[in-house]
Order: sequence, then structure tokens, then C-alpha cells
Amino acid sequence: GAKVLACPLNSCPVAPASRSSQEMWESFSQCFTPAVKEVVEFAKSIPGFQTLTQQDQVMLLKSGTFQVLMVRFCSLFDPKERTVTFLNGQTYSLASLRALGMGVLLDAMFDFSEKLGSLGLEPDEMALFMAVVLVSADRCGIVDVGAVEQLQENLIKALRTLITSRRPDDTTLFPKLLLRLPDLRTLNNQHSDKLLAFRIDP
Amino acid sequence: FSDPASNLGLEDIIRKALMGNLEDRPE
Repeated sequence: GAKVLACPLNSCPVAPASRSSQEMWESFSQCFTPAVKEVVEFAKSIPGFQTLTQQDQVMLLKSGTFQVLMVRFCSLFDPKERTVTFLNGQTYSLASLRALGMGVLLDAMFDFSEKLGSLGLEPDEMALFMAVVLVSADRCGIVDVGAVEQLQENLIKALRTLITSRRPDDTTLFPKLLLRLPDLRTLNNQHSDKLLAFRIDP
Repeated sequence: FSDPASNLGLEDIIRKALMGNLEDRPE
């Protein structure tokens, strides 16, 4: 009868059966709200982001926040040890989380983390990649598509310049990085489905 | 469920975080 919300941002993957679903969600919400606020602050720091309309800023953040968090926290997934470390410092084996019914989504997250980690990005490259991720989010609901496309183009150019100038002999890194964008969209959809399923039928 | 971010309460948090900035912005 225990309820499961095995997100690394949650305080604990399993809540006692005595706790109501609403209580569990509210507790989880308190855990992920600071991380979401940090993504908003990060977005504000992207040159040009705040020149977009407020509505377009909201739309990009709605579809891109989880993707940015996935990149930011991919180091919580240890592909060698097959463990996930929650933000509270507690580490869980993939096997134990899989037993809680989190297999498919976690497998995809491990796969993504391993691929991104293998690229060995520096912190400033990772930050610029997160900016590209956010501005490459779903165009659904965007009013001024031209302004978003221009910002995206500028950010991709900046990322390419940074990476190719730092590693002139490696021409594969930049395209490999862009290939992670569709992975993130797929993960975003899987993650939304999982959370919505919990909200409907925990 | 075409708008998961709204259904999960994400939009509300995002709007409030953005509005905080707008309130600080000079006229």
C-alpha cells in the first residue's frame, strides 16, 4: 500500500501508506519547487531571455524546466554503480528503484546521463548547453516564434564556438551534443506521463 | 492532459518566480 515517487528531488522514494496522496504530493512539491525556481533564475541569466515576451518565457520554461533539471542533475545517476543519489544524499540502487516500478523511466535517465557524461563537458559548456536546451523547448504556445528562433540561433552559435575553439581536433562533440536534445524531449514526455499518472492514480 | 506543466502545478511556480523579477523591474 506504500506510495512511490522515486524522483531524486524527493526526500524519500517511498511514503508510508498512511500518508494521503495529496499530502505526499505537497511534500514532493516542496522538494522540487526550489529547483524549479533555480531554473527560472538560470533562464533570467541567459542573455536575451528577458527580452522575450513574458508569455513566451513562461511557455519555454513550462516545457523546458524538467529538461534543464535532467541535465543539471545527471551526475546524480551513477552508470557504473547503477545507483541514484537523491538530493538529500541518500543513495539507492537501480535494482531497488526498479522493484518500485520505476524501471523504464530510470533506464532512460541512466542512458541519457551516461551519454552526456561521456562527452566530458566543462561547467561553462554545460551551462550554455542548458541554455540551448531551454530555448529549444517545445514551440507549442509560443507567440513570437521569430524572437525565440533568433535567441536559439545565437545560443547554438555561442555553444559551437566555445566547444570548437576549445577542442579544435574534435569535430564530433558538438553534433553529439545536439543529438541529446531529442533524447531530452522523449525523457520529458515520459517523465510527465509518470507524474500525471501518479496525480491521477497514485 | 495536454498541458502537464499546468496540471502538475509547475506553471504556477514558474509564473510566480518570473513575476518576482518583473516586480523588481523599474517602470
